[in-house]
Amino acid sequence: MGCFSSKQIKHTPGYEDPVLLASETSFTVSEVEALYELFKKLSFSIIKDGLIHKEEFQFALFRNSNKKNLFADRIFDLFDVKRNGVIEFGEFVRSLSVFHPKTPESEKTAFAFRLYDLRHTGSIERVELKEMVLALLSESDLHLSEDIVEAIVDNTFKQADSNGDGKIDEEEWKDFVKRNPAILKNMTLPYLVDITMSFPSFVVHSDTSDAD
Amino acid sequence: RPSLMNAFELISTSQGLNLSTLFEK
Repeated sequence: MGCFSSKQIKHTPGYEDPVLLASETSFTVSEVEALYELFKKLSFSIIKDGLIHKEEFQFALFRNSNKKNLFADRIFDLFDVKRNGVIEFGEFVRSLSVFHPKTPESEKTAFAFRLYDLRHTGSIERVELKEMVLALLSESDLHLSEDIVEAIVDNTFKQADSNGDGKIDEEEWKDFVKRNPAILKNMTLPYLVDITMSFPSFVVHSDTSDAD
Repeated sequence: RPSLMNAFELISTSQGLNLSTLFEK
């Protein structure tokens, strides 16, 4: 009918107030708004419904919507807090907040633990670690003999599984990460502090005081 | 020596865990 107001804002399903999200995360309000721009881009890339589907997530990571990857699957599952097969805006912001440079190491450590606890048993088992090493090698087209893979897993377990019960529990994990901080390198995304520059939001707010 | 590699450090290099690609235009 040609009578749309340019002021009418239609948000994606599951949209949440940036002020609320900023209060619960490491982001400022304008960073959340910039993330909304990124979210819209991702969530309309294939299935245009304003929700991030697995294919869209894979496409954003690999430029290939069919690329199967154990680790991308794990990240997707952790982001999909409601476990309904899609990532909504609030889930996206809360999960990405873990990767913010200002987020405490303890939160990053806990997130990485859940990431690597493939079967949600409350500990990282040897078989899970081996599965992840094999997945990484296959993804990277690296070929190592069975003996070497076993040695890498054994060696890591020797260092991490301090009570020697064949699994890494959360306390052992925290201790291991403290001794090997490089493990958490990928849990911080410097991009997140420049997000307002990369994805400027054109919404003007009366309150833009994004003090820390 | 590969046997001294830390398995978790190895895993953390996965492309599937490199979320910075989400921000590429």
